[in-house]
Amino acid sequence: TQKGSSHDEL
Amino acid sequence: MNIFRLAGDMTHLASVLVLLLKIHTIKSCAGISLKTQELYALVFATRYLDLFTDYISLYNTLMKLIFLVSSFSIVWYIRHHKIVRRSYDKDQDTFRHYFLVLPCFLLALVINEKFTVKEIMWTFSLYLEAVAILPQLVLLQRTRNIDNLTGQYVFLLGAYRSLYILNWIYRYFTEPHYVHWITWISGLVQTLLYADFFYYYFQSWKNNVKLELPA
Repeated sequence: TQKGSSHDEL
Repeated sequence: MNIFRLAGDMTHLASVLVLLLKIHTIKSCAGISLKTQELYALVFATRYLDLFTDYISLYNTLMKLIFLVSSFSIVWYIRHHKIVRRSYDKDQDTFRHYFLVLPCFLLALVINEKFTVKEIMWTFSLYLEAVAILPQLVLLQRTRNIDNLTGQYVFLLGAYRSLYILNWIYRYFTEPHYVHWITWISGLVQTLLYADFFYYYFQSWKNNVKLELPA
């Protein structure tokens, strides 16, 4: 998941 | 990871722990909507499919596992635990799952960032999480009288959502390309659903009286 993606959120 | 995000995750974690603690120690799930808990279990199961495909961080993986295990444990407790299940008020908790699941799924098929299975499931989980609290709020309205732990549970969930909005604002200004309309709008809808509950929660806290919702 690259920077600026909300996919790293829970 | 910024402070709002961390605080948001911690209040989310606290909300789940409060609920588990209540069920585990008092052996009662009175006032808790099984429908909402099942919807949350579905939310986590569909959102965290990336556990199998992407590694983000140890923190991220651990938190995902905690949310998955805790949400399914809560559902198990209410459905199957010998004592706990007796306190579940089935007749009051009548919200139909598919009223929420079906529209969310159809919306995810139409409005998504990428038409892939993983992305559609992820988007579906965002839409579903936004409305998953509705059966719980309906149940609170019906029973009106709310015990402290249930009140705190819903309050912590609302706090978690509000902190996530601050996290998005922070990330928007500090990270390039951080524009996520789907996440923001569904998150905003979700937070707004708590507004009414928050109003009465703060009223009762200010006046130092037991939380009671109007009919």
